[in-house]
Amino acid sequence: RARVLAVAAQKGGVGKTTTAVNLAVAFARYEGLRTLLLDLDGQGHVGAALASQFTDGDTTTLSDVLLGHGRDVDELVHPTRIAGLWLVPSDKGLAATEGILAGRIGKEFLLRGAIRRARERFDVVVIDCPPNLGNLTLNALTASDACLVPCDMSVLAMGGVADLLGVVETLRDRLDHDVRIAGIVPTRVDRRNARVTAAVMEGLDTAWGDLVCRTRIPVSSALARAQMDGVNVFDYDATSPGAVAYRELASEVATRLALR
Amino acid sequence: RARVLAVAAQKGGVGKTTTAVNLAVAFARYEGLRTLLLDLDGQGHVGAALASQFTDGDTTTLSDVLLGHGRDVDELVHPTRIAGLWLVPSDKGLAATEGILAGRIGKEFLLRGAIRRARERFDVVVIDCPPNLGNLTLNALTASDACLVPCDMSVLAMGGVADLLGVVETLRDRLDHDVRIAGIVPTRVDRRNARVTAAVMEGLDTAWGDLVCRTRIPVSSALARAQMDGVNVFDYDATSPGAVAYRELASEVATRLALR
Ligand SMILES: Nc1ncnc2c1ncn2[C@@H]1O[C@H](COP(=O)(O)OP(=O)(O)OP(=O)(O)O)[C@@H](O)[C@H]1O
Ligand SMILES: Nc1ncnc2c1ncn2[C@@H]1O[C@H](COP(=O)(O)OP(=O)(O)OP(=O)(O)O)[C@@H](O)[C@H]1O
Ligand SMILES: [Mg+2]
Ligand SMILES: [Mg+2]
Repeated sequence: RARVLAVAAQKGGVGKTTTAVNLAVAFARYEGLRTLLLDLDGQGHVGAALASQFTDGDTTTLSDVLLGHGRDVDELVHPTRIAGLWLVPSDKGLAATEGILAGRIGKEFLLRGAIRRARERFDVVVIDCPPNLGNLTLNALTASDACLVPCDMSVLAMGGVADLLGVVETLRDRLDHDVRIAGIVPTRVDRRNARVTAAVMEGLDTAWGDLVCRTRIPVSSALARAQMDGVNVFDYDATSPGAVAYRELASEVATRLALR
Repeated sequence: RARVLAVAAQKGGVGKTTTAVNLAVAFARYEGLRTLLLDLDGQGHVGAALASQFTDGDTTTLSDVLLGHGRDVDELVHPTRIAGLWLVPSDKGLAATEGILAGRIGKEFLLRGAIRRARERFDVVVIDCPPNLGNLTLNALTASDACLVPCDMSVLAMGGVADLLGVVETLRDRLDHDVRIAGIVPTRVDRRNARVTAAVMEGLDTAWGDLVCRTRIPVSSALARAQMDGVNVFDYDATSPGAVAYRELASEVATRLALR
């Protein structure tokens, strides 16, 4: 039965999608894990990031499954052209769905109930979350064994990490759900902005010490260019600093979570 | 009575807050406009960006005002150390508030009703929005005369602009509210990533031609460093490319909206 990993961060643009996509590809290609990538963000950027490597062909949507009864994301699993990687795409109705599910009993647990059959078929599920700590992110967290938190080199992103850890604490106390922090990933690390980078890295270390991943994701234009071309970074340029770092991160996370 | 300008974009991290803050400071300092900056994002990054230049001291919150009856953001106006600039800070409860107001009749119009008295006292109100097209952003749009849309050099950000313009269209048809697009601002323009920049600039021009601002905001580490120090970019380094660009943008937007 699959381990489930949520990629979440309150701050916008810190690299959640870039991390979820390239980590999932690395799990499949380099760690030999049957991987399911699930896009829980109505922006649909996971599908865009792999646009040239998968085809969305369904009338059923993730919103239908979340709001339905006895349904499972299993119905929505699409193959990709990357061996070992499957995808559940998001849909444009997800933002509205977040509002609708707010009225449901146990609104935080709808995804957990709809992921059981899919979990039987994979080794790991990676969930990309929207830039907030709302109901969709809560659903991802309660459906997950662990949470990976991308954090860029800004004091704003660090504030977002603190807020997310507060939410994880509330889930533990009030809803009795334990989601482990797989790690806080320093992202968009720019050697040209040494002063800011040093200040943020020190802040992360002081606040969360051993929760901070050893692997840092550097600024690497290949990551942005690959996303623009709808291709994962390893197929775009496996020698780029971004590709090397995400491969390393996959290995570090696979070890931390005993995925293989 | 003040012109009201929403700074909105669905995509995370494209520079909404950086734009709202520095544009508001430039309106006050260089365009001579009595300016109110309103933080509608529960992340509270406007307050963080000006942390060293204002003091938050209130038991009343923006959530209280939005959910109350007959209240006005007037009650929450704080002075800053920047002559001509006042601030209405956000509060941590805003994310929950977004859920609560979903049940209200005319949920999109709560801010419009709560901004009337404040408008009497200023020349322009600038509203910073969260990274989504949810109820808070809708409240900003219906309270606004115009919307400024930051867009960074990524195909994902462009997709977000298209979604936002779709929402503006729906507000027009269904709710009879006309919010003009003040402009689409190219942000984080990086001369080092020439290929991606050229592709996105061409895409913006093809899709939205004269809606695209003449002023482009370059990547400028002073913008990130100023935010880290809780100071606006003009006081941090007025000669930096970021400061020069935001001053220019303020002039361009003031002209487009006939603010002075
Ligand atoms: N390490 C990096 N180097 C260069 N560009 C990057 C890096 N990481 C992400 N990017 C680019 O930065 C932008 C934001 O990244 P991404 O969309 O993954 O962030 P996000 O946290 O998912 O955003 P959102 O909050 O909107 O969901 C994208 O255009 C992406 O290609
Ligand atoms: N032109 C620029 N050059 C360099 N850094 C920038 C620039 N614009 C913004 N930044 C930095 O990029 C990060 C994201 O910017 P900002 O917080 O303003 O975006 P946002 O759209 O408000 O994000 P969110 O979606 O989380 O609200 C911040 O750390 C900011 O300091
Ligand atoms: Mg994303
Ligand atoms: Mg912001």
